[in-house]
Amino acid sequence: SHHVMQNEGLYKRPFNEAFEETPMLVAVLTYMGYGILTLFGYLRDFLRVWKIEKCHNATEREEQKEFVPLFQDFENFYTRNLYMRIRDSWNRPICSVPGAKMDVMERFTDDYNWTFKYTGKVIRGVINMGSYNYLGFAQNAGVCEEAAAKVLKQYGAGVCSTRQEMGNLDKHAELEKLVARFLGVEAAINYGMGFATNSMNIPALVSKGCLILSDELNHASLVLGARLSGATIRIFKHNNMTSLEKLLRDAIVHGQPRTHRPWRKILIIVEGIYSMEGSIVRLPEVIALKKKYKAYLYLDEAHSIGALGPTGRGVVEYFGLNPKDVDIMMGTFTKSFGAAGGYIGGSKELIDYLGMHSHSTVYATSMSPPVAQQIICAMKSIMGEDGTSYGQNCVQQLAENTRYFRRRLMEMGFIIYGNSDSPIVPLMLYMPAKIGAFGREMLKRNIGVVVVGFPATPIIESRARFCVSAAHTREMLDIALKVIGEVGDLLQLKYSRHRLIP
Amino acid sequence: LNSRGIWLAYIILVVLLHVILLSIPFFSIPVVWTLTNVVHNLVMYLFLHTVKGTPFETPDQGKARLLTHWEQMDYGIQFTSSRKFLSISPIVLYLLASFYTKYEAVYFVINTASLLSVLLPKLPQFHGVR
Amino acid sequence: YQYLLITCSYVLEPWEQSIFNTILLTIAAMVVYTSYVFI
Repeated sequence: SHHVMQNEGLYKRPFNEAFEETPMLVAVLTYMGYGILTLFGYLRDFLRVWKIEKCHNATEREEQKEFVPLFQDFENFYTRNLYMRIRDSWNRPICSVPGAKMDVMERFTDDYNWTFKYTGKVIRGVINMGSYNYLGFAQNAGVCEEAAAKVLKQYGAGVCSTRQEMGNLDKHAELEKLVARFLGVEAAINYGMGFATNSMNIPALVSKGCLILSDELNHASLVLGARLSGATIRIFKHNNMTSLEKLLRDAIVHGQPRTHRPWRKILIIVEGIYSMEGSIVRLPEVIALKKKYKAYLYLDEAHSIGALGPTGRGVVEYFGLNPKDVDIMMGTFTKSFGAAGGYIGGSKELIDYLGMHSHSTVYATSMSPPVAQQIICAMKSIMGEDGTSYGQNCVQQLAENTRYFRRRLMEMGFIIYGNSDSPIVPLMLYMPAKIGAFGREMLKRNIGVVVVGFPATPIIESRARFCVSAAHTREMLDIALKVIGEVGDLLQLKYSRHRLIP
Repeated sequence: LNSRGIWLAYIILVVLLHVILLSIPFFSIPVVWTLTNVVHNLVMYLFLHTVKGTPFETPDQGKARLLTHWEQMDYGIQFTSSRKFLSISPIVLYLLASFYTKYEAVYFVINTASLLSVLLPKLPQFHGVR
Repeated sequence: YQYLLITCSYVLEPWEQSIFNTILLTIAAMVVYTSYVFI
């Protein structure tokens, strides 16, 4: 557990982050389970190759056999022999907004999850513990919806052009001014897609001869953007400042490989909240390191913007730091604003440069105006500029729900990862069969959860990932906690050896 | 191969393999130990030095597709603790098998050949060699 | 249920479960028998 604090003086608030170790017996049994499934996977592949079993998988036709194989069949080994068996817990079709409650379409399979059929019935009022809806703005009614509908009538849905051409609307300029004010930076620019905000802008910021220091658990969009840029990438251990400082020192002392020329730029890339771990970046220490070694800092607040900080300004406000210390403030509107897309905030010079040089502003169609309006409404509500304290109450409610939900789960004896203030609550399942069983048992009891397994997590760290929302009432959370306790007993998931004294 | 408990799981699997072979009534002790050694090395050779690529999609644009598991371990860095462990374990098994077969010639040749088949690919000089 | 979950038989198809249980029982029987003979 990370209770041991380094650089205590940098923090203005307690920083409680724990990653309880996997019990050794559970780890061994998990490997054994994967071993058994692998053996049966090889058996099934053998039967498919000898046409004893019908192959549902996409394969080349006989006439195409001589060509370069389209399907890397070994790379699909895991998908067709392990994931297929439990995939009814994934990609569940819902027929309502992903709010605090949702309606799930009922489906069944008669060929072990290779194909699904709908029963035509809808499972109503499922408590949604899986969607990213931190502040509860995912609604199809209310102020935001009416404003978005009006803008939809006025502007239409699609923009069909880029920001540098016809797609530069007043709605975008209004949103960018608001985002800059919200973040407390000089200027901001927004993009129609969160993933693209990372993958298309990092190549505009760094290139060959630059060094990127990236956290090992960074999101795929950051990884793609870093690779696309051509810069040299070095990985430091997750949230480990010792590892980061060591890389920084090596980079400065040794410079570039072979030529030993100094790096043109050193860019540290971290996320505010890590959505698989539920951990919060040690931002005070990262900023102290970047100042000490004169590096640049790229902070991805995809999950923390709106969800952290007394007024929802994200991880910078959460630690009481100055936004100007972060060179590039990136974030998305997907998780807390009930919208889509992303933004980058920073100095005016940076934003003007990105407006000229970013792949997205040159090639991508810009954000749809109704979506922009949804964000403007939600953001004004959080800032209290809509004349109500609704947004502020949501921020408080989320913080309260988060602490309550995490504490209760720990009291029950589950192993919960991450920071006690993070609205993402990973509950450890470990064994592969328990992933599928947990998802099924919870839906049976009318709770929708997201379960995650290898290779999205380390092989012995499969988990259920709860996303707490401000829209969850205390009753909903208590119902969910009761059901989780029940299923936890049924599946024997209460592995924790740290008993919380209530 | 660095994650928690995997070495213990590996040792338990080898012991389990040996117990299962030991439980076959008509096998003598030397045969059981030789079979344990040979089966273990065969499986190790298959999984670490034959199968290439990854059984799941990786975001490295197919870089790992042409590498065996042994070459992908620890990003190709040599002499890591996992590599040392996986190099030592067949040797320990070989010594045990040689001891229990009382160094009889036939068994000795089989065990030695089997050991070399998993030791040679582990040498750094053979990294990436086809 | 714990046996099904821990051995992952829970996600196997019925015929695979039969194969798995048969093999497991056979091995267990052999181990018991040999231990008995040995002891």
